[in-house]
Amino acid sequence: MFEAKMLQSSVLKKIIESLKDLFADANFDCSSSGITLQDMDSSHVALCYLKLRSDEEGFEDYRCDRNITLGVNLGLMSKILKCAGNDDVVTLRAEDEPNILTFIFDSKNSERVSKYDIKLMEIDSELLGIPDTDYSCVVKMPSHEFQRICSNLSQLGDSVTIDCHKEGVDFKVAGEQGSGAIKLKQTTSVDKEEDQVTVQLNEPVTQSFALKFLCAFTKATSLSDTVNLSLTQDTPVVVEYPIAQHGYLRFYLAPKIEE
Amino acid sequence: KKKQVSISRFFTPA
Repeated sequence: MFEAKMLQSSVLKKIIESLKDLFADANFDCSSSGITLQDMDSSHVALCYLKLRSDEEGFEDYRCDRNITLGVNLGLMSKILKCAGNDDVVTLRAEDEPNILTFIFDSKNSERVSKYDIKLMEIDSELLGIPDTDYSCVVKMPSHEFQRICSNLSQLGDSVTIDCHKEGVDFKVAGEQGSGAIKLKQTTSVDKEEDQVTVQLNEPVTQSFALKFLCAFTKATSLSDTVNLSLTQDTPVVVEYPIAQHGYLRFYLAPKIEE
Repeated sequence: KKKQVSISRFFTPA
């Protein structure tokens, strides 16, 4: 038996909304330690990794008697989650050898309980090992700032060059019709921590990435006030949205490399 | 000219 009761259905809604356009079908791997999801986009350029820990406060109840994999069409899951109120508590339930995933939405005043079943899918996807590595540079910034930068620069070109150096971080685009550059300096005098831009730099990095994917990742903006960009030369960038009381959602994007 | 590479180049099967 698997049963996970999430206090905020809005969190699950936001997660699925941010994934469903790039990642059509995905396996939710459930174990006693929590729920993980890893998936590659169809062009094998981007990877997402979601971790929701069972011992965090976002789950009111969590039970997973044996490890199970729930293969789900994320478009369908998004439709089901639209049937939940934002303040509803959502319970996910499945048997030990499941064909069906059940969603139960309880309204805050317990006056309305709705239940939806969806058929599970057999999804053949290869899990990749993602090593824990030290990155040359980690930028922490307001998530809405990152969203604005990606949106602004995508109007002029397909790829952004991210240049991390000791003064801050530069985002540059050069297209056929024009070019643009946004410089972010480290902030030291901002009151709120979530408004700060910080750059932890071991080594400078200059790397280009496809804006199409970065813009897609920023659909997760409402999950978190801040976003962390971790970069090392000639390796994928990690775009991480912490999810309060649950864990995190990370996107990995392969760079564009000079051939 | 910069070329987009695949993500699987960087991670090995688990």
